Amino acid sequence: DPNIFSDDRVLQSLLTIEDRFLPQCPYFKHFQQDIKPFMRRMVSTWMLEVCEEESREEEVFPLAINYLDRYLAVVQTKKGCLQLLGAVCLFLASKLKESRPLTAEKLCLYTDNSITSQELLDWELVVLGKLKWNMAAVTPHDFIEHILYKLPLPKDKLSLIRKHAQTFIALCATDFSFAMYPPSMIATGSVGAAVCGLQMDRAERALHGDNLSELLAKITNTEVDCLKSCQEQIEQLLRSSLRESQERQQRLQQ
Amino acid sequence: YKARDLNNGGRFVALKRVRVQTEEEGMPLSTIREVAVLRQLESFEHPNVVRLFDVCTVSRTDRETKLTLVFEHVDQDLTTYLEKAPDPGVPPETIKDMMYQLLQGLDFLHSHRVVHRDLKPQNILVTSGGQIKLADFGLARIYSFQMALTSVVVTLWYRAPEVLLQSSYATPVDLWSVGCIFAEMFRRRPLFQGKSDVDQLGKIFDVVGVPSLEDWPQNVGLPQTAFAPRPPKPIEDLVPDMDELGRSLLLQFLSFNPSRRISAYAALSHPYFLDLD
Amino acid sequence: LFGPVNHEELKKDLKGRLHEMEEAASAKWNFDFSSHKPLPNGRYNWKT
Repeated sequence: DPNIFSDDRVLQSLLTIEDRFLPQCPYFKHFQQDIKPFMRRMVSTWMLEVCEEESREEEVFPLAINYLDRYLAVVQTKKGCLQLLGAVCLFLASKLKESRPLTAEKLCLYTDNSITSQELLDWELVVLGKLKWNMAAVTPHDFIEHILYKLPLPKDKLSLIRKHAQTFIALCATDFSFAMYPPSMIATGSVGAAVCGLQMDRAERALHGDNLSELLAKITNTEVDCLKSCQEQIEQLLRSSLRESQERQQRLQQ
Repeated sequence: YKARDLNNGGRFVALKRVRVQTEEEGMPLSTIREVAVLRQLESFEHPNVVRLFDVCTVSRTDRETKLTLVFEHVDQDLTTYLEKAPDPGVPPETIKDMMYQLLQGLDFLHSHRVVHRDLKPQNILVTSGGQIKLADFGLARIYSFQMALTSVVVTLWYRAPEVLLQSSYATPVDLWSVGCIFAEMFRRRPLFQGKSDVDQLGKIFDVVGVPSLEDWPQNVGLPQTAFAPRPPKPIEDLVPDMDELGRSLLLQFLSFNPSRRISAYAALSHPYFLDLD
Repeated sequence: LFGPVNHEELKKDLKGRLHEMEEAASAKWNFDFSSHKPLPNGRYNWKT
């Protein structure tokens, strides 16, 4: 439908409302008692594995994490309920973003049947109610095309850069320190890390050094310094997660 | 139910209760998406779109969940407003102002990928201050389930030809309805009062003429030859009180071919609105 | 992931959460949504 919209109006709309879908507070400090950051990392890693195993749309995982963080910011939760909550968030995110959503039965299977389908359906209503049915949250994926469209990148490299950026976005979703960042900031930081990681910034003068950061910052009205620090945090997270997986590999081999 | 907000004098709220069939996969995907879109639109608080204040989930059984939607309510709709307008009718400058607001609300919905699909005077609300608010959009799937359960007669008078022909539909269907409503604001009676889908199409072709074969949509049940050829009627015969610029805009709303019909975004820049303060 | 799930406790939590939400909605709108009836003495003066 040609009348739907010009990109700029959509981009401005997304930037206008993205903050309304952030978690209400950094809930580990003052709100949650039973749940610790390492548990969030475990359950989010499990959710990511389910999405990868099931070849789900890229947006499903970050959207599910958005639901999880918003719910944990308003409802005190016991750790025994955390995986059920993760499954419900995947269930809802998949319904919002996919035409053939994850089934209740399959999600229970991935919890080694530690929860029942009925429990999943019951808690679906609780999560919908607690999030006030505000399920069309803005995710970093909503910005990727707008950003790539505005960068002077070689067309044949776009899909590789997009793939790397999507991986960084998923990685950020597993780490709570990014939970309070606006999605546009995570998107620009991820694209910046992808372009630099693939050394595209060297090939194109307009992307050299600070030019890239300034260009990215202008697209999403972000502070250049904030954007740079977010990109460095993402690159740091990548290094530590690669190191962890190498150590895990070595342990497995031993 | 509706209620006056005693803490905010002028504000009214109204409840709309919908019953949702919960299946073995829980809440239907369409319900979650439609309510999610309305809640997202709510973030913008657009002045020409009715507000959705809350969604209350209550009383579930295994098969059915009842949702109660709390909407902003305005007591008067456009039908009542036109009926109450003293002779000789609504002043042309008021009609122009209302049309501009209507198109702003519609352009907002369309730029958020929401097609109203059932625009008519009954769901265009008019506040005491003359502010226009679009209502009852975005829940088409939820309502269609409701419709199946109730004997609500859905009026055809504002339906676009591509919907009556069961062809595809998109944002242009709403602009056809706007054209019908635009004419009605001057005539104070509906433009096309069909009694069935085919009769509605016949009434439309009496005015705009039977479209050419290349404009006729592909793979629809009714062939173009089902309608006796007839020339378009001069539009001034139907809306004698409308000025030249208004008539040219009206004809762009009533373009049979959806891809040639003017969009809400483009209509806002039509010369008809140039002298609007 | 975090030890065995206590299904009885889950059931109790569920009832509590749903009740909590219905209570919050009724208080906010002085309306009993489960019986679909107005509640007196609130901010909203309900009429059919």
